[in-house]
Amino acid sequence: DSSQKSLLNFFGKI
Amino acid sequence: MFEARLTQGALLKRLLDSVKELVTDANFDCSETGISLQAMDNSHVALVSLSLRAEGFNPYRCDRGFSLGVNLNSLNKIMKCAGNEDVITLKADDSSADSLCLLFENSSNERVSEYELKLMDIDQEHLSIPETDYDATVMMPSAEFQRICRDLMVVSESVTIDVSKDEIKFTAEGELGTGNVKLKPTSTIDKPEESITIELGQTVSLQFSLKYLSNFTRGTPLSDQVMLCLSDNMPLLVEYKMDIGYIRYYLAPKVGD
Repeated sequence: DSSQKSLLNFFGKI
Repeated sequence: MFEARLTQGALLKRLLDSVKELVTDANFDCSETGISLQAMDNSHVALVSLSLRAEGFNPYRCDRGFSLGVNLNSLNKIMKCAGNEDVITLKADDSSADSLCLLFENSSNERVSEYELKLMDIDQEHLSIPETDYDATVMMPSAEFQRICRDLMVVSESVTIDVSKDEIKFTAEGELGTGNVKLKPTSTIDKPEESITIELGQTVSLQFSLKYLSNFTRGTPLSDQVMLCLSDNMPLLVEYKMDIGYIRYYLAPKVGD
């Protein structure tokens, strides 16, 4: 199965 | 002092119903412009961003910005006590906001119920969501998107979404075999809510978890149409627009082998 990315790879924390 | 009165109480019930599976605790950030909420699920794969404009409430009063830390399960339980036709008023005295008052009035106003929800301290990291001009923006009937997610779930946990100029294609491959649904743009002038439009910058193909997408479709009752925005190697945006504001879901893609 393919690997699920995390939103933290795309959106930075404020 | 914070007071927000919503004549269409059912809207608030539906909104909470559409986020309760995804998020357990969240901060409702109240300001003079309105109420917003941003929260990720525990696995940081999906994020919900909710925005309700002050103009949608009457009256709306928020003397100074503050946050209401809420356990959404508890809030949902209280919201179940509101009738679908009730007018719902949220109130909190902002200084010692240790509880949120909810008032449910029925239309003939002879039944008024009042609940107090204990608030919590929730320190939640906030994500900055970059403004993106997406490779593809698709508008379609929200019920159609809900059905596609439900149907393809029987085939696989994942769906690949391919968008080209004149087609959006959903493909699922699993143990039992494969399935795909293709939609072409339609411009039914008389029934705009049934139209399907594709705005394409460049073709895009991404894979997502159907479990999360199906969860997002709990927003279906909020709007006749749903907007899907895709860009290569970017999270998917699923938006249900309402008169009073919007609910947006973001989902990180899956990376194929």
